[in-house]
Amino acid sequence: SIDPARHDEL
Amino acid sequence: MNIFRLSGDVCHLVAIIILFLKIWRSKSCAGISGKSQLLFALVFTTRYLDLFTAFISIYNTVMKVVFLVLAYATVSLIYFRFRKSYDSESDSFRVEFLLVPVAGLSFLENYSFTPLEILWTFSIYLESVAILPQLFMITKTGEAESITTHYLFFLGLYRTLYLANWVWRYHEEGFFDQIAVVSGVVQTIFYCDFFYLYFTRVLRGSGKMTLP
Repeated sequence: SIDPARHDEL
Repeated sequence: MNIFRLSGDVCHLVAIIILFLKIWRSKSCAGISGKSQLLFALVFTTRYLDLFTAFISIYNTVMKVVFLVLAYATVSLIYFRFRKSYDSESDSFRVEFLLVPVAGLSFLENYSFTPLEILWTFSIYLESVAILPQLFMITKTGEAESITTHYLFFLGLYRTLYLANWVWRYHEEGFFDQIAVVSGVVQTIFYCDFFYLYFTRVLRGSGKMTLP
């Protein structure tokens, strides 16, 4: 699953 | 980082530069939807607020700044410098029909109910519909200059490459960002009709894309 805080995409 | 995401970001940058240079050199924004460009500036503004709170990488930071600067520069060309050539008559899409549902949905469906996260979610949903005023304007005027179609082609290519990026990241890292993926699929679907016209008309050398 995704770490919601870490949006590493532009 | 993978080749799909990197080339997608490059296509996105190319699209934005194509549009900016087209307006700047032709000193006109005829055929360009100012509303779509405003929506894109809003997408970047609400998505890149973490510029000041989360450092991902030099690349990430530089690209965010470049996208923000170019987005606002394009909007200022349309609404200020070359506003006489802005065709507000044809740019008549009711953006409130996009903003209200997108804002409502970002409060309902998000990863965490915090201001930054809701604004990020808003930007994801908004990006998937931000091109609609531009596509609507083309159907209204019945044509698009070829450089405008190249701008749309590279935008569509960036979205398609991001789908490949998500497949790759799911396969390699088990990464899956449901909100971004669902929204990205919807956004890419909006380009399908354009892609058909682009490949059957513009690339046939007919120069301008005229709709049936």
